[in-house]
Amino acid sequence: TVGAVALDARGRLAAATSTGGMTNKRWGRVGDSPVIGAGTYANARCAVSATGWGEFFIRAAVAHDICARVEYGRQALADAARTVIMETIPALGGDGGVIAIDAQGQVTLPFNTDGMYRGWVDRDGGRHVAILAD
Amino acid sequence: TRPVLAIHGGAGVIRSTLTPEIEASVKADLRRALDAGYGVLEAGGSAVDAVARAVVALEDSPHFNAGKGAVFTHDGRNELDASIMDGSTRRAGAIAGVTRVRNPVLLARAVMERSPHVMLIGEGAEAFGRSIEGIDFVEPSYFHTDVRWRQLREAIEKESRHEPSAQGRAIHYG
Repeated sequence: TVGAVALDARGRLAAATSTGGMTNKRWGRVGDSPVIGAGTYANARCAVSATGWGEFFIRAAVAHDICARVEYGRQALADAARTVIMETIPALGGDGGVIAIDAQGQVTLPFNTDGMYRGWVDRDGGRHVAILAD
Repeated sequence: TRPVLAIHGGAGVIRSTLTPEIEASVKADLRRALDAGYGVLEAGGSAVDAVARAVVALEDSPHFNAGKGAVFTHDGRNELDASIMDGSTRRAGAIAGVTRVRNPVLLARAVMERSPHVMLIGEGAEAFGRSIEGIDFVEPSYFHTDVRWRQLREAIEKESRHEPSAQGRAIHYG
């Protein structure tokens, strides 16, 4: 699965996700990536793209949950994303990660697996790529 | 506002398969996707344009499970899903189960911008895509990589022996 989230110069947020699904899948199985609110979500405060065990991300409405925590719960983006990825999803039995960004340009990339292929350009224009957690 | 961009290429990293050569190649493709998306933002483009451009770059890389390099279904096919959402308007578009669209995220964007719907699937999604200029169609063989084919064979062999996947949970997100 791949994805991107962005904040543009006019303060607009967007998110996108694309995937081939899971190896050896059958019966037209569809995971969270194309499900708005599960694998992808964006509003005026928050944008999220997810990658993980799709069935659990759908059940937890991961992308929307993170944005709802920011919007209604006034949680900081990093706290909201960490709670969902490090607590909610493992408690259900799933795993994976997200990339998320808010309207202030805060970026967070939590995951609960060995690694997540990831990259970001921060508010100062600094470019970063990483794979493993450590 | 200072533009910001983040990308991912999946959380199914298998540490034991990450050779220095693969790591360098993966990081180069991640940088390429970052440059593509951030270039849009630096030029004053929209967040929607930026995420679409970055995801196209990732779909075109054989390293990630999307577009070229997607994992195989049990039947040896590549079935692709994608979605996109514009936070400023809450418009959204998604497609699922397409097999011939080179860049599924562009078809998802077309659903968002050129249809009254949010999600289209399978043959219907592809029929819609054929009516949209700029949606490239390819032979299904375009998506094939030997690594993904080998992973499918291994998964089927393990399954026939009732063993857990050699990839562990990573199989679930390819």
